[in-house]
Formats: sequence, structure tokens, C-alpha cells
Amino acid sequence: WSAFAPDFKELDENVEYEERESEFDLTDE
Amino acid sequence: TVLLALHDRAPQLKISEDRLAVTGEKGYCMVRATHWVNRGSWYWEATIEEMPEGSAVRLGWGQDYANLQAPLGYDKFGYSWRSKKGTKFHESGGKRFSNGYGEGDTLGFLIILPERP
Amino acid sequence: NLPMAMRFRHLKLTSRQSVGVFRSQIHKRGLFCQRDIESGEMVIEYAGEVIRSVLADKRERQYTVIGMGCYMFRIDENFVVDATMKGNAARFINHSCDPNCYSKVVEILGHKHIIIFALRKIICGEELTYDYKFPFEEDKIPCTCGSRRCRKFLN
Repeated sequence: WSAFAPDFKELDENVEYEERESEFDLTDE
Repeated sequence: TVLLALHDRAPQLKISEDRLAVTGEKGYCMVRATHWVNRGSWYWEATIEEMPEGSAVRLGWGQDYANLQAPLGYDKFGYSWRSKKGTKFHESGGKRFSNGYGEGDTLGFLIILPERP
Repeated sequence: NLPMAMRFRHLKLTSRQSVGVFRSQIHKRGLFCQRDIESGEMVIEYAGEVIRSVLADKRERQYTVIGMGCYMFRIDENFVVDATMKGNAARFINHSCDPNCYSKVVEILGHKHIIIFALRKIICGEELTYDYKFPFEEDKIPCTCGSRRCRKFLN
């Protein structure tokens, strides 16, 4: 069932997402 | 005296005692200043006294509706100038504007609004 | 009646044995139980990437643009679990207006977890469903749960 999304990663528990400085920018310089 | 507002900000930000410094950990968000303008031309200046290693900041003008849970310049209600690479932002679009800035630099921000509100 | 933290620690080991993913004609995939489950038991955590709410809207738009199904679950007004690219089998649990499970946000050691609990005794082989409780919205999503008490729409 991981084929559901390309390069899907199975987790055992929640992971905190580390935002990048360019997180909200249209393009990352 | 223009200070960082205590209430008009993303609650997860930490404001210093003298209300001239702000620290964020979890994600990029915003604090507004205590003063606002709604007509005519206005200019404010800030000298960067301290920027910890690896930190970044976006300074500028933000309207009331600018999303506090995002950096200034993310939506159409804000215009910012970033310390890293000196990029300017509006509606998440970054454009080359100057070299990067940091400790010791003094930055000026001019806004020109119509005389009538 | 063990403390939540103990039950949660135990959950990581057991949930892989308790649930399985099956191919469902109606919803493409679904979650089913591989053993009898007692009423009130912790079944599985809806695990994924914890992101700030403001990022969820952006990501949802990005997934929609590339036609990828979006699997997200709101923890509270500040945080959302995004299980689209990283998650566990819980992401496949389908909605039912007459569910046999329910979801609950439980705070354990300062972290909030979305946990699926059994509403009643569930017999081995049954599909696991919970009521998504989507907020009421204008543009409707038809519900295909087919249960007697179906509300016809998810939102």
C-alpha cells in the first residue's frame, strides 16, 4: 500500500516537520 | 518609541523585556510593531544589533490582515526585505534587491500612501 | 483501564498485528482488523508529519495540483498531522456514519497524538471505520459509507 504515493515513507509514530527558511516562498533561492 | 507589539504577534514568538528583540523556534511567523500609519509618506529605521548564528529575519511593512503565522511578504498584505541574500518578498515571490544584511547594518523602510485614508 | 501512556507505548507493538490494509472496491483501500478487538481498546495511532496549520492549506493545494490524495488530520487549531507522504496504515481508515471506532486527540508526555479507539467489540475481519466529523461546508462531498444512518454527505 506504500505505492499509494511515490517515495512514501512508513512511520511508526509522528515526526515533527522542520520548516525550511524558504518554506513559504514560491521558489527557494 | 516604536516597539515590538506584545499582542499583535504569533503567540509562539518570544519578545524580549525591552520589546526590541524577538526569537522564534517553531516555524516562520510574525510580530508587528506598536505603531501604524494609514496615509501619507512614512519612514522607519532599524539597526541590527544582534543576529544569532543561523538566524534570519524579514523586516518591512505589514497590513492588518497579514497572516501572523507566516513570514512577512507571504501574502498580499505584506512587503519584506530578508537578511539572507537581501531578497525582497511580496505574495511569497522573492526578488533580488540587495546583498544580505546583518549585525551593525541600519535599514530604512519608506512607505508612500495616498493622503486620504 | 491502564494509564493512557502505558496503553500508547503498547500500541506501537500491537497495532501492526491488529490491523491490515485491504483493497476496497468503493474507496480503493480500507483498514480491517486481524483479531477480535474489545470495546474501548486503542487500535492504532493516526501517525504522520506534524505541521503547522498554515502549512496544511498550502500542502493540500500542492497535492491537489499533482492529483495526489491528501491524508490529513487536524490535531488542534495550531497543528495538523499530514500522513500523505509519511504515515502508517491508519491513513487508510475510511469514514462511516455508523462507525465501529472513534478518533481522539490524547496528550502523552507533552505531545498530542491522534488515536483511534474501538467504539464497540469488533470481530476479526471487520472493516474499521470512524466518523470523520468534517466541518460543515458549502461544496459537499457525497458519502458512500452505505450505512443505515448515512448522512449522505461527509461535510
